[in-house]
Amino acid sequence: DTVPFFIHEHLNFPDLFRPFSDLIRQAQQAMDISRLMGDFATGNNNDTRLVCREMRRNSTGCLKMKNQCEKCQEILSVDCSASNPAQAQLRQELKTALQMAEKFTKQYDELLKSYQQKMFNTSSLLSQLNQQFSWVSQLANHTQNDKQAYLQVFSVTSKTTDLDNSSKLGDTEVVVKLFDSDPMTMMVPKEVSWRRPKFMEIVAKKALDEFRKNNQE
Amino acid sequence: EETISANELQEMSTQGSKYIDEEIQNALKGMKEIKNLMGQTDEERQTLLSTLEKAKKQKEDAVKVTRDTEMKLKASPEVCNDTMTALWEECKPCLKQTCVKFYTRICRSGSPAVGHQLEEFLNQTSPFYIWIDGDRVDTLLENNQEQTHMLDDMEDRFSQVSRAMDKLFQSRLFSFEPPKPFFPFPFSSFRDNSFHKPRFLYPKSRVVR
Repeated sequence: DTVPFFIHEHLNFPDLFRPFSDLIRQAQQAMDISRLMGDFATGNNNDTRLVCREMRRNSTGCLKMKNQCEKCQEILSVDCSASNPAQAQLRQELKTALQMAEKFTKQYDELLKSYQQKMFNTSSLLSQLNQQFSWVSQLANHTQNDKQAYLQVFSVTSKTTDLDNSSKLGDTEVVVKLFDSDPMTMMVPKEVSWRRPKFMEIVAKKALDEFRKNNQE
Repeated sequence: EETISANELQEMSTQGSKYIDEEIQNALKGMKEIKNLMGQTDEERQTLLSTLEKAKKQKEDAVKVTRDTEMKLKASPEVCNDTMTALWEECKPCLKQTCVKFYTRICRSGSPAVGHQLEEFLNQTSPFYIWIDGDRVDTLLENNQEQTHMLDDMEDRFSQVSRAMDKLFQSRLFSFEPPKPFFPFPFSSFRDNSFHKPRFLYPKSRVVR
């Protein structure tokens, strides 16, 4: 279980968290799915892509279309067993072996796709990890030393003019800093007194939300 | 209208820090959950990998038999040459037309010289190659190579991820012992002292209760 960090003298917040973002990024880069998707298209598209590639390279892919021409199909039906029975036998063996090999290749392909799915799952977990945690690492990047407070309140004032729509007259304006980040101004509705614990919860939540928004990668 | 003292500002900072600390802990808990999920995914991956290895062996054995038989066939003297050559001459124009149509319609990007290249290829091809399904064997071998490359690539990626994740999860954060009795947090509290009270200060019976 985790415990509050500030009661861990031996855990230095900046040192501890700074590398995290980089590590997660490294892992995400390794799982650059877009490139893999290009390499590993599925189903018929794969066949089409292969034929096109073969045709560009050496025209071999063209022979895949032999089934569409009657005379080409007839070549396959030529029976030479009378002139060379051993060769006919060998040809039959090749047909059988080819069928088996194609079948196993297809099965292997399916397994590879499942394996690829595992990659997608891992990649999505890494995205979650990044979403859930990168802000902590970014906070650590804004930290010069581990002795300072996570959040510092600089001023608390009541709003006396009504210049914008985001807040009302009498609302409380609080200027805070999260570690060494730039000061942020938060507004708290006047109904919540600064003496209530709820007040700082609202301020801290707003400050954190703004920090996350500003530091979204 | 009230003036807020420096002490009170500091106390507010403490309260705010407490909230941030909770959020950091929540993030860490989330990380631990993701770590567990990654562990599960990795176990499943390992199982799949061993299935893949068996399937690979089976496939490669079959490919080898195919290649060997093809070699034997190629080494044997060609038969029915006349019949095959006659059929091949009639097959070529149709094949060329079908291929060019396919290439123009489907492959789109590519060399405009494909028609000429194709004609040359067909003229060089032996009908015997078609008779023994040589094109299917070539495709099989090519797929075989591609699959090997694909698996190697995925394995490489997984090992990079694994290295990064090992470093990440080897952090002291995921292995430290419960805290020692001390309290270095620099702020005092005038509202909620219990929050700052270190655990060791509670009498044992109360902790149990």
